[in-house]
Amino acid sequence: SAHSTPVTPSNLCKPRRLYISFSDVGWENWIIAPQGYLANYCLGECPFPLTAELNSTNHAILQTMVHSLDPEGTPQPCCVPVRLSPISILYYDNNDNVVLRHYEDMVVDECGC
Amino acid sequence: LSLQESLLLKSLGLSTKPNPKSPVPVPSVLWRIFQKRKMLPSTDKDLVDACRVEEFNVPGNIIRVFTDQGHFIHDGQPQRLLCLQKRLYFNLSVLEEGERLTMAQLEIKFSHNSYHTSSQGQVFELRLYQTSQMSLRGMPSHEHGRKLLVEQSFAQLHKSLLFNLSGVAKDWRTYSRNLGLILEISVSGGDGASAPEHGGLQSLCTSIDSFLDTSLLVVTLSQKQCKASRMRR
Repeated sequence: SAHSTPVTPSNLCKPRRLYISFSDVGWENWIIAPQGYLANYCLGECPFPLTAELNSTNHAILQTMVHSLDPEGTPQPCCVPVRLSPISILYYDNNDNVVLRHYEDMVVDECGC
Repeated sequence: LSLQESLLLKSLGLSTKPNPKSPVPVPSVLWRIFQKRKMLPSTDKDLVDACRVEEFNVPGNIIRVFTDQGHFIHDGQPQRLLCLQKRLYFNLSVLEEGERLTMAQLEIKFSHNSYHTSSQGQVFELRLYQTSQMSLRGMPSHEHGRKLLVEQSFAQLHKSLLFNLSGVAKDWRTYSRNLGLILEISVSGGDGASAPEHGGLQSLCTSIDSFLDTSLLVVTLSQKQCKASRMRR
């Protein structure tokens, strides 16, 4: 279920709230925990000039500059995850064994251009 | 399955959607590890290496606890000082090909750690054999066809005894020959002590009756999930 309630009405590049509910996808009978988790996603503008809190790469700074000079020719840089964290899932496998599995890069903590 | 669901399962490293039939309680060791990671402050979460199990200090991102599918062995003739003889079998076939086994730990659980007055101070001997041959009747062919892995004595019943079986579990996978293990617990014979009468032996074995069950905790590393993200990072 994607319900985003941006905390500050800003269209700058930042994490947006996305809660993944395992029961929504009908997995509640084999996933023991968690019942869901906050995955989030990145969305927003990377306008010129790029400010420090937009976690931008040098190339993104260059690209926003070119975009500001030639908006039709060169798009703005993308807003992407730059810091992610893992989650752990406890579940039953097909042989009724209990499995604890760690997955990397499942939660967007920070976004950047 | 819808396409989306099967793709999502695949991204989680699962080929099919599990369909548990008789779910068992969650082993406390897994629950503790899960809770510990869940309670980490979000600022620390990305510092945790999802491809290492720090609790056991081994590489790995999948921890499974296999329940024992073996059976007790009663082969008729009373054996000298033997309280318990059990076949242990853990079905590791669920491990996917791309998973590298990094640790296997056997846990033998007793239901309590109190001490039965009747066997106060009684010393027991525990032997663990790897079965390499199966006799026709499905019974372990006694001396040959099995390799002694562990032999130790213990005088007090702890809640559980732990044994590192990483080497054996890797053998099972490498040679695809998993014929299980044989567990024997007997009253320590001491030097040349003669076997007590059957009733005597029975009373000495009473505390072994608190034997509850055995399970095998296995840690594996999914080469696909762990190596790929490392390269990207």
